[in-house]
Order: sequence, then C-alpha cells, then structure tokens
Amino acid sequence: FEARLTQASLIKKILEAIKDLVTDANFDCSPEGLSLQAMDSSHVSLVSMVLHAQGFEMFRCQRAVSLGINLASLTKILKCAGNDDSITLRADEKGDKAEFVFESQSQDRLSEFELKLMDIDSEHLGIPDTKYSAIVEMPSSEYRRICSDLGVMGDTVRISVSKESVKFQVDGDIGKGSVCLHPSSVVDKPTEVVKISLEEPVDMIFSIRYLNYFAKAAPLSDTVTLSLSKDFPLQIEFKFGEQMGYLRYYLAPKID
Amino acid sequence: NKHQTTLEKYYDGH
Repeated sequence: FEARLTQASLIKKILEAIKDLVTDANFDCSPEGLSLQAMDSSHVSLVSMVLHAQGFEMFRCQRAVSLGINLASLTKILKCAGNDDSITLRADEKGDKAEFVFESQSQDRLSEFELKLMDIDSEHLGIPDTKYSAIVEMPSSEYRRICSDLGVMGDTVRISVSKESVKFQVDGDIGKGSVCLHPSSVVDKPTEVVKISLEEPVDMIFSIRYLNYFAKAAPLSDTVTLSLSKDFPLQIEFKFGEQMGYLRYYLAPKID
Repeated sequence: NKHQTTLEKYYDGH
C-alpha cells in the first residue's frame, strides 16, 4: 500500500477531530481508498472516516490491509509534518509498521518516520443507509459555537427541528438557555446558510460532551450536516469536498 | 429521566 496526499494538513485535522474520542483505530486500506471506523470506549458514539482513492495525488493498493494505529503515537509523528508538506504513507503486506514521508512544497526538505503498528480487535458496526426525518445543514463554526456556549450550562442538549427552525436547548443547575436558528432567507455566502429538510418534526436529547468532541472537526469543512430521526442515533457529517471524502459521527440518543 | 443508550442497540456488529 502506498498513497500520497498533497496537503498533510488534511490528515492532521482529521486526527485532531478523532483523537479525543478514540485511542486506537484500524486504518483500512483498500483499492477504493482509506477508511476508519471506531467507537469511543463507552460505545455511545462512533466515528467513520472515508478518504476516496481519487482524492489522493497517488493511491496504490493491491490488497486490502488494516493498519492498527495508536492515535497518540500518530499525533507525535504528524507534528513533524508542515501543513503544506505532502505526505506519503506506505505499508507492506505484513502490516507491522507504516512509513510516513513528509516533503516540503519546494522539495528541499524530506523527513521520514516509521510507526510500529498494533493488532486492534475492533468491533465494526454495519450502518445502513438511513432516511432521516430531519436534516439540518449549518455553518460548522455556528455548530461549534452553540455546543461550546450551551456546554457550560448543562450536560445535555435538546435538539428540536421543525420546518421553521432548529432549536438547541439546555437545562442545567444554574439555569437554562437556548439557541434557535431559522433557515436563511437571503443567501449571501453558501457557507453561511442554514437549511432544513423535514419529513417530520424531531425532538431529541443528546450529551453535549460528545457534541463538543465532534465540533473539533469544524476546521475540516465550512458546513456540517445534522441528520436526525426519533429514537435513533444522530449523524453529523463534515465533508472534505465532493471528491475527497467525509468524517461522520454517530451519537446514541438519551431516551426514557 | 433520560438514560444514555449505546450504539449496539441500533446497529448490528460484524
């Protein structure tokens, strides 16, 4: 397996977005691309990342291989890459180590690292294509701000989606608060738009702590899509652009 | 009172 990405910053941001949720993960390499699925230790949330082969500058994978990686170790290695460096990842069939090569844009600096891989026996969940009752698209900076603002008030947030608005409500020890967003009527910048697609109104409760973990993915995408159905896990998607892939989080709801 | 469910309740493992 060998693959090269023009910008190391993409992998750095992906790692920042998952390393507080997951400690070890298998990076699954196949001819289709690079993917990862992992749950947090309490099995309340799941992260699913896909980087399509066509999004890489070069991608070669003769046989599917899983690279078991400790994310804290990978973070240490990626700290040595400049944001604008290209990154080449290599692994052989034995799968006991992975090689990372960082090259500066001017090609006058080349650094190489080798990472020992681990055997990770991870449980994979089959996540079927789901038709959600409510889909909300909003700026990822707005999502991050709401989670961080409401997170200081309480532990859970009630998300209510109607045709007219999406409302985030918190009820905590010191009092309560809410933020309500209405779909944008004037579209100045596509990245500032709030869009709601509704089959039926949804009203659900989630842990703010996890929503805040997911907000770490905001630097990956200008917009975020929240998909909800009654008594079903919330899906939060950050797309890296149409061709590249996505980072999705799933969060089990709090129910009676 | 609400309680936190886990994902296995909704998705099959394989």
